Amino acid sequence: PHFMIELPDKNDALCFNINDKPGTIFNLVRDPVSGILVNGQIIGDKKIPPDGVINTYFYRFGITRWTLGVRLEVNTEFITVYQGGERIKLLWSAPSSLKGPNVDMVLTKDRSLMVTLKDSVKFVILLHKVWEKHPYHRDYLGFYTLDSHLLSPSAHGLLGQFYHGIEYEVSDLHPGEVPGKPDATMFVKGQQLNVTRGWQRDFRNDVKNGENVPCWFIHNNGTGIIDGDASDYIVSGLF
Amino acid sequence: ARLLQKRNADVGTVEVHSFTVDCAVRSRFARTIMTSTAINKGNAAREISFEVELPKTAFISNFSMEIEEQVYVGQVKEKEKAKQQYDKAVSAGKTAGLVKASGRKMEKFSVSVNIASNSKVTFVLTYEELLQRTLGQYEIVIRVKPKEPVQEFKIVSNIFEPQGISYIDAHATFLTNDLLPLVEKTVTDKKAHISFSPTIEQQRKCPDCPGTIIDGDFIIKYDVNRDKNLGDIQIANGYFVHFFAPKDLTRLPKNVVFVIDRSGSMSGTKMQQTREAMIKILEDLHPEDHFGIIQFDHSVDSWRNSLSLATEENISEAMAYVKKIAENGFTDINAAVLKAVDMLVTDRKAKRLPEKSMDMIILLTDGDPTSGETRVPVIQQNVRNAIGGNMSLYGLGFGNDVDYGFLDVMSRENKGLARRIYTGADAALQLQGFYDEVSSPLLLDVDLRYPDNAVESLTTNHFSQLFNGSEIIVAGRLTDNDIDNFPVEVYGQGFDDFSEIGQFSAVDWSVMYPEDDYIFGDFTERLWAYLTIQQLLEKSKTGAADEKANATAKALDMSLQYSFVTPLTSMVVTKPEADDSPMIADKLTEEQRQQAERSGGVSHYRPSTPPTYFVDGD
Repeated sequence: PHFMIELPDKNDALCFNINDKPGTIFNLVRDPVSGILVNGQIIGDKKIPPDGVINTYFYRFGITRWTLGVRLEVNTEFITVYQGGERIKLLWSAPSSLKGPNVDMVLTKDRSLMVTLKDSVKFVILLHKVWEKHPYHRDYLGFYTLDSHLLSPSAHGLLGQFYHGIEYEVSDLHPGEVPGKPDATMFVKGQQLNVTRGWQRDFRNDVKNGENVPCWFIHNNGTGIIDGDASDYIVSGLF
Repeated sequence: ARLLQKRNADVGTVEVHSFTVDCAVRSRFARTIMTSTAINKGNAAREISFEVELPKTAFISNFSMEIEEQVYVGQVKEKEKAKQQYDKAVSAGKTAGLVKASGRKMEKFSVSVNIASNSKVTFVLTYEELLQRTLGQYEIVIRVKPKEPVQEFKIVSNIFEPQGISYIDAHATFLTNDLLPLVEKTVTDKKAHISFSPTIEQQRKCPDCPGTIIDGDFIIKYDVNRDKNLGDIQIANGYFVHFFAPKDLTRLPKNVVFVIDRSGSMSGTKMQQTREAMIKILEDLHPEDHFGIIQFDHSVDSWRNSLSLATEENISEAMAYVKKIAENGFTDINAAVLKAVDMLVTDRKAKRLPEKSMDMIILLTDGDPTSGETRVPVIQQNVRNAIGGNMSLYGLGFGNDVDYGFLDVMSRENKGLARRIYTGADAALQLQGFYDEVSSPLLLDVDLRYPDNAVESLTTNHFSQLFNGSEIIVAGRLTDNDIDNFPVEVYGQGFDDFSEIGQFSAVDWSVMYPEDDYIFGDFTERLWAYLTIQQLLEKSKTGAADEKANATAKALDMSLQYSFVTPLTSMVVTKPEADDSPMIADKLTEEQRQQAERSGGVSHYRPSTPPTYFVDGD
């Protein structure tokens, strides 16, 4: 999966990929103050593609706000919400909207699930439907944080650590391996990284084709831009 | 409950000498005294604990410990003052250690104390309760669980009912064929004596083996004669009590809408048990009843848009509908109850329901309102306004997560009551049992009137309904103690309207109970106090703020005056150990049981321009 950190103040964006074995669960957001936890599990292609590169995608998210007893599991087939001891199961195939004291949800059929956790975070999960008989690919999900300003400064995780913003400088732009994608040197977190100017796609407005968003791509599973390395964010369970 | 168990490992140094339960009932008012004596035969001081269980409906009225001829007596104090005074023992908002919930019907009282070598301790706990007539009988439950056989073990109950005892039955969950003959029962017209006193050998599971077979509930069930339709009035020491439960009244048809929560949390066993109970309840509907079924989660669906007569065909179709109820979604209680009210109102207006019939809504839910209108006070107001005093609402709270306080207030505000349904194998039976209690209304708007110039401090004398098998009790203080003729009028709306006028005279107790006339003593006054406090506690939950405050203040005053441990008071027990904090016994409420299950959250406000952070694939 590709990660995108938009920085509107800088009119710029950072991006990186994180890959691991299919089945690995990563922590995306953890805020001990508001009690928010978002974990995601990745899945691989159905079989090894001809180019030999196994792509991985998120196909399951576990979202908890443990202080309010709210828990969501979103996978490519259905959504399960636990709240106040109650459980609700929604199918991607049926549009619906729910309004509760702690969580609001709007599900657009086979496309997106907008979730607002009261006084904490708003996000949307996109469902990417892939042709069922596609030889390699399968359905996967995207996770977009829309509003995180109510989260605490303690928020962390692969996405959460960037909710507080990040300081960096880029210089020494020079041609890279791929024509049209120049490399540069990024100074960030006291380190010097070789980054590549590229783009990644934001699928919120066009779930099929997406929109290209230019960004600075950090290689090697985001090494240098994330705190620690990707394996530090592996967790044992969805919740 | 463990009776006088030792916490120390060296078994044998503490000997439980006796355990006796003495339960005296005078006209439904029961006073139970549990006494236990233990001796520390060891060489060192030992901690001995006394653990017993009492019914949730009972108020503790006395507790004492006698050690080395010194008696330590519990004192009933205002709860807030007790909290301030003994902060170590009671942390804010929590009940203290002496009383804990135990199962559905009981609560546990436990206390422990250090006893010197070769010393004796005697614990005495007294609690009082007004027995409620349910499904045509009164029930006394005495729970006994001694850990080891006790040298002197005795349960004695003396029941005095001036109306005459129509039947009485005593049994215990632990009775074996060998123990059965030990239950002695002597019944005369107005008095019953029941005793059970097995020897230490008879208590053993087998000769020389540890443990005891005495472990469970000793239950006495009885009912009284009902010769007069006007009921029975008893006068003693300046107080009167009126028991009203006429027999042979024709039941009123009822129009009932069942409102069933099918939200996600009902999934599995709860939903299955609800379906089972509903099938049975539908089977038991009387042919002249009308009924409707609404199921809800975040949306509301009704079986039919109006109520249906309980014909065989309709019941059969309703059963098929009930069998298909499947769980999903959140809980929109507001919309569901309002829909039920609307159905009843519409059918009434359209004259589809019998004129002389009772309208009721039975709401079954297991959770907080989590969808639609979720503000509890708004829902209560909406429901109150919609019902407008014209129907009864019964709230059945299923499981531990239900907001019982919300259901309780909403039901009381609408001529009904709330009941918890405990998750367990018998949940379907609990549902049916509740339905049986309210399924046969006999009278509506029952008014019991007494001469204004002769009575004061009357308990509630207007009741929305009287159900078959239950009983209305009114008590008050007499301004004229030597009253010869006490006029009483009772009115109620029934299948045939009820209107009775009569006169009662004070009974000469020394004639009725020549050997036991003293036993009535302060019982009638304490019955009046118990009933008044209970009703004030109920009033303190509903109504305007100043009414609530008044009711609370009065209930507190009376709890202190009559030394009852109620939700407003605590009993402070001072232990002999000088350095130790005193212990506090509180009265548990359903809300307190729920409180611990609640949690809150905090959030941090940090304004900034919201960029997007996302993870996706392509």
